[in-house]
Amino acid sequence: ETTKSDKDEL
Amino acid sequence: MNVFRLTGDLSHLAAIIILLLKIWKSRSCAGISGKSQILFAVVFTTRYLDLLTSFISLYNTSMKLIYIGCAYATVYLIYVKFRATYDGNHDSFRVEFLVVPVGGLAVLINHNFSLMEILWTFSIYLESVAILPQLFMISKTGEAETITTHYLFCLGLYRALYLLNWIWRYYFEGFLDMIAIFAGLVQTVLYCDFFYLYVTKGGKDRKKVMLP
Repeated sequence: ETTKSDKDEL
Repeated sequence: MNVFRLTGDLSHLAAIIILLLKIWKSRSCAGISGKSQILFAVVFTTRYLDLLTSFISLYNTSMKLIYIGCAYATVYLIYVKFRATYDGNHDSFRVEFLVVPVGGLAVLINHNFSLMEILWTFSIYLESVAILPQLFMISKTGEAETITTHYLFCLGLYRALYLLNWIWRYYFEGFLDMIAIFAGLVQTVLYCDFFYLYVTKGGKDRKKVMLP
C-alpha cells in the first residue's frame, strides 16, 4: 500500500 | 530512516527546545505567538493518537512523547507561568480561519474515512499553516528577536528536510504519501520569505530580523 499514512514518521 | 528524516527530526526537536529554553531563561514569552503554540499542541495531540494503539519503535514513541510534552509545556509557560509577558494584543490572528477550512479539508481528502485517519490528516494540514499566527505577529510588530529567528529557521528547515526524505523514500522504497507531501510543500513555502530574510540579514551583528 503506497498511499497510507505512515505512523513511523513524526 | 534516512539522513534527511533524522536531521529533520533533530531540527524539529532543536526548534522546540530553543523556544522552551528561550522562554524559560528570559522568563518571558514576548514576541511569541501563543496561538501558534496551541495549534502545535493540537497538531501533536491529534497526530500521535496512535501512541495508544500501536508501538513502532522506542525512537518513535520517545520522540512523539517529547514533542507532545514540550508543546504543552510551552503552552503552559505562555498562558500560565509567564502570562504577564504574553503579548496578546499583537497575537490577533483569527485561528478559526485556519482550523475550520483545515478540518473540512481533512474530512474531504484523507487516506481513509476513519476517525484516526481524519485526525491524522487534520494534524498534517493544520501543521502546515500553524506557524501563520507567529509570522503574522512578527509582521505586525515588525521585528523578531534573534533567538526567535533561530527557532523559526529550525522549524522551517525540519519540513524542508522531510521533503528530501520523501523524495528519498519514493526512489528507494516506492513510498509516496501525497497528503504529507502536499502539506509539507505548503508548509515549507510559507517559510521561504523568512528563510530569505534569515540568510540575507543574518550575520555577526544582527540583532533583529524585520519582516515586511
